[in-house]
Amino acid sequence: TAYHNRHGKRHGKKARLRCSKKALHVNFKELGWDDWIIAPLEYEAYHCEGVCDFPLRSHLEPTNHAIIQTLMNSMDPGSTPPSCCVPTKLTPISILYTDAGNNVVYKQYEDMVVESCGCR
Amino acid sequence: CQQATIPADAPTEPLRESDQGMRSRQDGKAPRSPRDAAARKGPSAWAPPPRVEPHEYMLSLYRTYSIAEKLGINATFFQSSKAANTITSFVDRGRDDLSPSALRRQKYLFDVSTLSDKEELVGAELRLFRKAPGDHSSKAQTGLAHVQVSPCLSGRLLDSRTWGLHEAASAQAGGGWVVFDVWQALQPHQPWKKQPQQPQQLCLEVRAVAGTRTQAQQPLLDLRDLGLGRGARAQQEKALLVVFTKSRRKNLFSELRQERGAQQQGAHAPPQESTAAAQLRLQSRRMRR
Repeated sequence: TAYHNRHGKRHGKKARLRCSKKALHVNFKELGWDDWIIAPLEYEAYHCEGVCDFPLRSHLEPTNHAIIQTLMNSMDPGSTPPSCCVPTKLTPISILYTDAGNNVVYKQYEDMVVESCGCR
Repeated sequence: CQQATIPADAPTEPLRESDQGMRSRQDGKAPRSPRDAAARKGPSAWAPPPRVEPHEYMLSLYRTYSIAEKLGINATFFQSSKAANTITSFVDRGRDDLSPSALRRQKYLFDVSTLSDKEELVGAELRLFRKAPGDHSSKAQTGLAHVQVSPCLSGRLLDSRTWGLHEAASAQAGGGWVVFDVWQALQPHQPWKKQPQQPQQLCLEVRAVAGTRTQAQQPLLDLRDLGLGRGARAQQEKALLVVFTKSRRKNLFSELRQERGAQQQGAHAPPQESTAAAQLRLQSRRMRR
C-alpha cells in the first residue's frame, strides 16, 4: 500500500506498483523444449504486473467495465476485486522447430510477446 | 523485401550455439518432436532418432522473418511467405538409379504425413539443387534444356524451367537452386486428408527435353548432364519440398501442449492473495477520504 503525505509523496513502506510491463525472459532450454525447438532458444516475452487501483491512469487504457469495477472495488474492496493487470497488445515471434516427422518447420506463433499492459 | 533464398555458396557448417540463439544440432543431443516426448515413458525407453540438420533454406527463412519481426514488419506480408504463417520443409527421400545408363527421369519422394488438414494450403515449392556441370556433362551438347516437373502418377505438367545445357548454375558456378511451383500437386488431391493413419508420400517426377518447349517424340535428356544427379549429395544439397500453410487455429500452442502431456502442470495452484485485512481497511478508508 502506498502511503502518501499531504504533498502526495510516498514514504514509509514499499509502494505497491501500478500495472505495468515487466521483464519475463523465456529460456526454452530451461523449459525442456530445446529438444524440439531449434530457434530461438530464448526470448523476451515480458509480463504484466501491478495493481489496477483507483484512479486508473489513461495509459492503461481501461475498458469501461474495468473503470466501473475499479470504482466498485475502491468503494467496497470486500465486494469486488480490482480489475486485472493484463496484456492489452501482444506480438508474434518466429519459431523454427522439428515436427513429429523430423521435418523442420518455421511457424509464426501469435501472441508471444507482451507489447503493452492495461487494466481489464 | 527480398525472398529468402539459399545462396549457391551457402555455408553448410553446423550451427553455432551463439548463432542468434539457435540450438546446435551437433551437441550430441538428438532432436525429437513433442509427439515423441509424449509417447516416451522414461529414460530407459528413450531411443534417439536420427539427427535433423536444419536446411540452410529454413534457417535463412527464420533469420529473415525474425529480423523483420524485430523491425515491426509482419513476415506474412512477404511475397516469399505467400501469406503463410507456417512453412514446413520435407527432405527428398528418393534415390537415383545407380546404373551407368543415362538418367532420364527422377522420382522425388516426400513423406507429407505430418501435414495437418486443419491448415489451409497456400503454396508448395520443389527446390532442386543444380550442381555445376562436371564430369557427367556431355561437352558435345549445346542449346537449351526444358526441365519439367509433374506428379509421378498423372504426368500432368506442374511447372517447368529452361536453362542452357552448359549454363553455369550460379555466379560462383558451384551450384544453384532451381524452384518449381508444385502447389497443384498438393491442392486437388491432398492425400494426407484421405488416409490420415498411413504415411503419405508425395511423388514428383522430373524430366528434361532439349529446346524450350515440350515436343512430342523428343528424346529425354540425361539429368546428370544438367547437374541434377543425386549421387553422394550432402544433406544441404538434397531436394526440398517446401509447403506453405496458414493455420486457422488461434491457439497454436494448445496442440503442442496436449502432445507433451503438460496438463499435470496445472496442479500448481496460484499463490494466495497476501493482502492483509488491515491493509484493505486502511486502503478503503484512504479511498473514501
